[in-house]
Amino acid sequence: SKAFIASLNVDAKPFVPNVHAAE
Amino acid sequence: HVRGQEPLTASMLAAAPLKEQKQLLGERLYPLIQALHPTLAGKITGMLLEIDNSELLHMLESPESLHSKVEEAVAVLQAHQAKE
Repeated sequence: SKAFIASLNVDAKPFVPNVHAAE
Repeated sequence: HVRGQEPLTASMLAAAPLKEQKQLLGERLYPLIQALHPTLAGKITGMLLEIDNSELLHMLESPESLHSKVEEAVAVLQAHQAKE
């Protein structure tokens, strides 16, 4: 868990859902 | 799982171009994370998408794994914001 926490990047680009995705 | 959606399997993911795999995983993770943290969903999803795809697939299959990873990411983000 520590390794996971250390790997997290707080400057990561926010995810934007593709509202035009096909059904 | 989001009702009505076929679970995303490793083979389905592998069949998608590399560039689209993160978007595919994000599309599946985002609504689940939004249900937990509506205001931070985009940022937390973005942070989690940087980890290995196999771990992301496991999070989609295991609510416990998803929940613990999301809470850890929220804690890291909030600690960072408090520092700033």
